[in-house]
Amino acid sequence: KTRQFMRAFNEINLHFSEVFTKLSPGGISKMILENPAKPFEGGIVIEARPRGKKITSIESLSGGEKTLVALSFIFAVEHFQPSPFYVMDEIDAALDGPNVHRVSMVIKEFATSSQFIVISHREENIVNADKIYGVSMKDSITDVFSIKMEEMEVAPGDKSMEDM
Amino acid sequence: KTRQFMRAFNEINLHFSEVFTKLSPGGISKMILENPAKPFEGGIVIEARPRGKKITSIESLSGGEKTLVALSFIFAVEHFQPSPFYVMDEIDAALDGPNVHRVSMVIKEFATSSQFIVISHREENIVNADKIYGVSMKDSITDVFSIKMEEMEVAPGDKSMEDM
Amino acid sequence: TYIKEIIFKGFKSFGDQVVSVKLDKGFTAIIGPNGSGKSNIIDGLCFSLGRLSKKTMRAENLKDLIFVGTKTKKPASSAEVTVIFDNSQNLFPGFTGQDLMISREVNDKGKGTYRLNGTRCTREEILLKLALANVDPDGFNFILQGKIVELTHMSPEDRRIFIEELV
Amino acid sequence: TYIKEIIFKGFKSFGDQVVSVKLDKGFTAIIGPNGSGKSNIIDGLCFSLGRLSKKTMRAENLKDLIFVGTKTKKPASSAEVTVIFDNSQNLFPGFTGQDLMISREVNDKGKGTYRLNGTRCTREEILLKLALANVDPDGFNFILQGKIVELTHMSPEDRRIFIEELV
Ligand SMILES: Nc1ncnc2c1ncn2[C@@H]1O[C@H](COP(=O)(O)OP(=O)(O)OP(=O)(O)O)[C@@H](O)[C@H]1O
Ligand SMILES: Nc1ncnc2c1ncn2[C@@H]1O[C@H](COP(=O)(O)OP(=O)(O)OP(=O)(O)O)[C@@H](O)[C@H]1O
Ligand SMILES: [Mg+2]
Ligand SMILES: [Mg+2]
Repeated sequence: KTRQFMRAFNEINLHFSEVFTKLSPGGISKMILENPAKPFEGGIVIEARPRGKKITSIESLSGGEKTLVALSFIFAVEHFQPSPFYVMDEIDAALDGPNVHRVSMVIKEFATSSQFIVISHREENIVNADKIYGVSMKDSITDVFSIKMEEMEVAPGDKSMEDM
Repeated sequence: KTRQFMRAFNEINLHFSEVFTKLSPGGISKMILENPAKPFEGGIVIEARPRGKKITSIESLSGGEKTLVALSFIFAVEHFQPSPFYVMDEIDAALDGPNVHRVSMVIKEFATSSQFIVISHREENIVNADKIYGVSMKDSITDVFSIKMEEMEVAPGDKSMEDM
Repeated sequence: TYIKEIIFKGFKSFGDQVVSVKLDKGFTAIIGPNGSGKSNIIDGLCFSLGRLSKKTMRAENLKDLIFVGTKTKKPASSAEVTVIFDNSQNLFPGFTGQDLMISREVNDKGKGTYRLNGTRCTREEILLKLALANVDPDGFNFILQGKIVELTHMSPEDRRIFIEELV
Repeated sequence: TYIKEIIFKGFKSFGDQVVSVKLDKGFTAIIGPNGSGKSNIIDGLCFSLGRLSKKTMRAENLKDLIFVGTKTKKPASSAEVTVIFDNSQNLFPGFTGQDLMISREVNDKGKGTYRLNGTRCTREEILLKLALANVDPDGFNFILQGKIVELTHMSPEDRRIFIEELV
């Protein structure tokens, strides 16, 4: 049982570092067993170090940095044991433009093997989608409709959506 | 004492509705005493109804709608008893473009009487500031510098900031 | 497998009518103004897959999930959400040749019903089918609004338990 | 009154050097990439005004607020933040003709010091001065990152108590 756990832990750890470096270039992250000799008697601690910075507790990372760490963890688990679909509701809320773009590219990469349903207000994310659905209130009732990429000139949720 | 409380309650309630209607056009909101006869034996409940919709619990409002309700409350209290300064760290994270703009205009209005220090990644908010400070990592240390509005061509936190 | 379609009737802001959202494999983006109903789509998906925690669907009672009406429309008497999973790989034996259709309904008395391809069943039977696809209504594959940063605040024990449960 | 300047030395990501942020009345926007130090500015402001809750400044211990160094720079031995409040309206009698300068420092032994215009004082004396300006380090005029939506989840009692405390 311990061997099974260690195999999962090591594989997820590998992917965790890989994905974090994609999202935070030059950054390093890893999961650490509190009790390496007896894994089940301790927990798993996360260490993440953006490029050039020294390790601080994960608590003192910024909102955007924490988002990247959390997403790296999710994608690492996805690699190990994919779910058929993923739902992500405004996961890019705390991210600056370049980070939204990097996250979006990673979603695109993993979307070749799993289905991703992503709610977002951020243009740098939406432009990478294979399919876009617009949602708006029509007579105060939710209406859902397909949007062609070519119709997406303005940042969505912006003026273009208000006109619909 | 009750009279003092009721005077504050009524005045804040008035501003609460006013500001909410500015942020959510056609919307209605009010604070309600759970025990109008004995205010101190009950709490204060908030009701908020965006245009055209029927009242649902404040719990079932969307992330963006909750943000507007919370800000309306803050600004209502500001009206009643201004603080010399306000700090707002990414309060627009959950808002779509048009709502960011409305919130920004209300900040601008209240900024004539109080100092507002607003952290944001959203262009529709930043363009309304009287003064802009850029923050970036230089040799992995925080550097703070003034930015002229004319330098702000691209959405901040985007490519323009990465080049700095 | 993947989700081919989600069908709403009387659920939250979808009105007392049938609203169908067809989905494809790959990367689908859902966009729109605040309060338009994007997260409600997700709540509907969670609801239909048997999620029990009403709080995570922003409802105090199951009845809060029923469309309350608008200025011009009457409330619905029940809320129903159907999710259709692709079965072209026969991931769900026993439904060979057809897609897996999971349905859940709640009426204004608070009474709930689950259906599998039209036939009434229990929540446990739904969960068993979903387990074949490695789907869990409370799974980490659902990152709900505002919840992504919370993931970094998981205690070390919970993180270890999470990985334990994967194997 | 308003905040004229915030001065950091050895605080969080500001390095072991003096960093000054001059502010004006009105609407100031602070922008920059993720992790650049924007929220750290706010943490510094809270710290200097006497905020006790380390958690809200994302530190487990006060010592975590001291610059830990980088690949090329050594850590700082203490963290200090100074806030300068305008006193042109003589809102702070006893400091007539000068601005109010509140300073707080913590060293790597965890020992803390407060200063008022250079003179050592207690945290209580700082709070008394701030009260003249209706400033409270734990006040609702600080909306920290990720906290705006939480405001709608206040219990009815807490909301009433909040208004009670205003009067
Ligand atoms: N039972 C119900 N009947 C009718 N409307 C409802 C019901 N429950 C919730 N709503 C409405 O649904 C709206 C919220 O929808 P939702 O959370 O999906 O918005 P959203 O598109 O995700 O917005 P945001 O971008 O702000 O997150 C609210 O305005 C709420 O009043
Ligand atoms: N004591 C310390 N010494 C050095 N660096 C620190 C210290 N404490 C925190 N930091 C660094 O400060 C950074 C976070 O800064 P901050 O939260 O201000 O970012 P931010 O600009 O608000 O970003 P975001 O836009 O993502 O919210 C982290 O990278 C963290 O490692
Ligand atoms: Mg939403
Ligand atoms: Mg921040």
